[in-house]
Amino acid sequence: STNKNRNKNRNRPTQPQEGGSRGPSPAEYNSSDQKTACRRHELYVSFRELGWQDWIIAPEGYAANYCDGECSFPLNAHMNATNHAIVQTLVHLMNPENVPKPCCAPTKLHAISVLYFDDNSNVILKKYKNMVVRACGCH
Amino acid sequence: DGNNEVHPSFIHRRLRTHEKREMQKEILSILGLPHRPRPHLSHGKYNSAPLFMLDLYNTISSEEKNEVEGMLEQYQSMYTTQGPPLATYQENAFLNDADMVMSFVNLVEDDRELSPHRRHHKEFKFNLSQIPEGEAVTASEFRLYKECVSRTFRNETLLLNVYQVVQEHPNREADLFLLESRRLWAAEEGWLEFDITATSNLWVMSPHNNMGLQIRVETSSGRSISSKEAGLVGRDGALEKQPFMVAFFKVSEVHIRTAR
Repeated sequence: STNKNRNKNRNRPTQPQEGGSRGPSPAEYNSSDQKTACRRHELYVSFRELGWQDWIIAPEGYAANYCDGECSFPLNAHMNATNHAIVQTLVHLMNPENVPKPCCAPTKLHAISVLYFDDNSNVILKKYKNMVVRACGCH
Repeated sequence: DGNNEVHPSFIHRRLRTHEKREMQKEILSILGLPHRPRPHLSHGKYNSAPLFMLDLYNTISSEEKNEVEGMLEQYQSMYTTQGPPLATYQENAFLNDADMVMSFVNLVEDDRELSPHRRHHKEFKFNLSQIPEGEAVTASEFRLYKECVSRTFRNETLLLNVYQVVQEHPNREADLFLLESRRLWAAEEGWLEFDITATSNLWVMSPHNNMGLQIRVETSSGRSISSKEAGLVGRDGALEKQPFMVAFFKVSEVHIRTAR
């Protein structure tokens, strides 16, 4: 944006615009983008349903989850966007053909511990980092 | 999540065979396993080692739930309300520092005929060949269960020696290295833990040196007795009291998954 435009907008009275040129308000963005916005989706991996109960002792499964959705302008607060994602969005708006939108990806990951038998019937208890998506955001 | 409860909004769909295979491949890759393990569980699924490991798993899981908060409370309640758990406080300390814990079953099926001098010696062997690369042993224990034998030995003390087999010879006795000597009350009952960290480090670094362990028990008068007489549980004893080895590991290398 330019200072000129910004000043113009600031001097304009705050009243609803007429015609089809009116852009959506932040509230409208929220409601319309809610379905496609970047967010965490539930995905449960069941070791039992994979037929692995003979070698995985615990857990029976785990809520792995995944991130999916659009990282479109404006990046709402709930998206947990990084500062760079905001820059990425702006550059994308200027050059949508060549610059992609920010990615919807995990921002907070957690570990799970898995207890299982190996081929020799020895038992392994191992902590696997970054197995559970706790939060998603735009990067 | 912790209770394995499935959210009502969760869409449940049974995977097709090829989808299931793909999913299995992906999860195995995440777990860093080249293939799905096929354990031979002829001696019962939950003998002492899996039970001990399950105890450690439950400790970790409840810690993950409570995070750091309330951990002390949990330890305190474990000791005051339920008595000491299978895993001791020391093991919990090892556990906090470990990236991986592994238990090993004793591979010796039948007692070999040893020399008359060593006829009461008992052998133990463990397969440490399947330890993932880059894992370094931080602590290791050999665990034996002792039952009370006060009727036979009254108030006597017994001496239990644990040896590492250093060298085996075809025509003479194996060379042994004494790892620990421990005095036990005949009436004592419970798990005995022996620190074998240095030995298992050697076995991991040079597997050809892994010739197992031997134990020997003698009375206070120096008479050698069998481990069964001493109350040490062997293969013919209860499944949940079988001897085993446990090792705690720390990852020393960063594993990068290759893209498929």
